Amino acid sequence: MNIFRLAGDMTHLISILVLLLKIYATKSCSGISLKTQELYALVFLTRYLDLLTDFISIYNTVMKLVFIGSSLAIVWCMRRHRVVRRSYDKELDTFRHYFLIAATFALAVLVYEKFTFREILWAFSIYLEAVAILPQLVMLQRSGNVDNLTGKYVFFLGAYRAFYILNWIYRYFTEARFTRWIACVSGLVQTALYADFFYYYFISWKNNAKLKLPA
Amino acid sequence: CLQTPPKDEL
Repeated sequence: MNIFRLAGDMTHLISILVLLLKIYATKSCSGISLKTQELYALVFLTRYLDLLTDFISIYNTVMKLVFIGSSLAIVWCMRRHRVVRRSYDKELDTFRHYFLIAATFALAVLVYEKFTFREILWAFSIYLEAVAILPQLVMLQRSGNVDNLTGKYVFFLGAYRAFYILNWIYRYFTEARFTRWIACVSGLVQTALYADFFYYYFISWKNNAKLKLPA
Repeated sequence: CLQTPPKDEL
């Protein structure tokens, strides 16, 4: 494992910890899109089916379990927790996420590495992850004001994607046959979605001001 | 035949 991959996994982990901290400390999930969180839970559940059949490393297994567990816990909190669920901004979270599921599943049936049940679900999870942040970004845009922890959560998620791209560039030059086109192209699309958010994040950081997105 | 490398990323 190279340093970029490790940095990517760590920023991914930090983003989830920031989100859990926000929900736990403030007993509130305001500004967080339940739809994005449900999509992530689906992404992890469909991608990590290999937990049952393949063993890669302790690190790999633990991280997968953490991602599945934390995403399910967040969805549970937002839907069922007596206090937390009251702060969910349902009227701002209106993205039609079922369309994303349908469209990415259709793409996975057309473009895959191998025509097997698991490989198609793997491709589906990669495509879905690429667009899963959209409901969250739309929600941020709608509310305009972004609270500190929510802003940091999205920032770390974006950083995770950026590090993964550096990781692929590194692997392309150091490994003989590193060709993972589906993951790389989807990863580029996914990172591009954050470009706008990053732009405003850095402006607010430079001016030492609260993060605000234009309406 | 061409073997796809293991999916070791998260």
